[in-house]
Amino acid sequence: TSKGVQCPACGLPTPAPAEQRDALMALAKQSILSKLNLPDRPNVTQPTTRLRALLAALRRMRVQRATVAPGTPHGSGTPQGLQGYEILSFAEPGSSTSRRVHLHFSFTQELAGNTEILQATLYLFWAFPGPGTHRVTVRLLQPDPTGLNVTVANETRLEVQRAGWATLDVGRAVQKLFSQRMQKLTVELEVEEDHGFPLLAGHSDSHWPFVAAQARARTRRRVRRR
Amino acid sequence: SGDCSGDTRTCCRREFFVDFKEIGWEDWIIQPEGYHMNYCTGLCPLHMAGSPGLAASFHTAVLNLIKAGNAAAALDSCCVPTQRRPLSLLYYDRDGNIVKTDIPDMIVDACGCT
Repeated sequence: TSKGVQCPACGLPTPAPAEQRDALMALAKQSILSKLNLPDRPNVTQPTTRLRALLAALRRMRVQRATVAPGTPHGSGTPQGLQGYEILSFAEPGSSTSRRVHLHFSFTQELAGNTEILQATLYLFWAFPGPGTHRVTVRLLQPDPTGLNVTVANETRLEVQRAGWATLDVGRAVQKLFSQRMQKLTVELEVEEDHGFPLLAGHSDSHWPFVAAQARARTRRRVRRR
Repeated sequence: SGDCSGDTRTCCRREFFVDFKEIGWEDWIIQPEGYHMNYCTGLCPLHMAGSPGLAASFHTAVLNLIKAGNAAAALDSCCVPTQRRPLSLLYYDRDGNIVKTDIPDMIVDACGCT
């Protein structure tokens, strides 16, 4: 409060309980939405279909963390006071042929504009590719500003020898995406032989590909410098 | 200062829980089930001013009562949060992604007079 003005928490008359309750509810909603940079509450159409995928993803990430850094506490590693985010983006299937599959990952515009990516990992599940080694090329595609053409931001060749989860660091690609305030990352998977695709066999919800990203809110100083 | 009871008039922390199911938000917020939107309310007498978080101490209150020189200072004293912690949320964003974040300073744990 300014000098000489009584503190609102001390001096204002208490409103009627129902009125006070409504005001507090409205304040709570507004406060949460504002801190999440959301103009309105998201409309979620089919959240339950992803529940199994979510559980599998969380379980998988826990295993990965324990393997990479045993004893390391969970958390986004953001400095105190800065809001950190952990984002799980599940793939939306795009166009596909017998040898090629496109997967689309979308990131909300509000998050893309106000946060910076610390790291991002693509999780893919290979389902029973059969005997022998299967070579899969993973390309990260990014649209140009016009949205008409795509460029290959990164290309990696993987050798799949057994069924299971595989991970790929896509941190730089997602960082670039966010720095350009773009929302969509497209992953192209291509197999060399026409022996059927080892990914998404059976369209199992719990083995759905996803990107796990860690981000933090941009500091004011960084925004000013840009 | 402590938690508000029925007849408390001095600065205290009032508990208020927003149930996400009650406001129809349980479909997009996965965890937690609600938000503890506690807040600070009540009067800050002169002898409690200038000791946030320590106002409950008898000795500090007496010391401040002796030190308090002018009555005008009491007008500026405010009942405010002195200890806060983050709210952890797991939710679906507008693209159906699942986001986990800790919003800093969202839950009031303690109140005191400025």
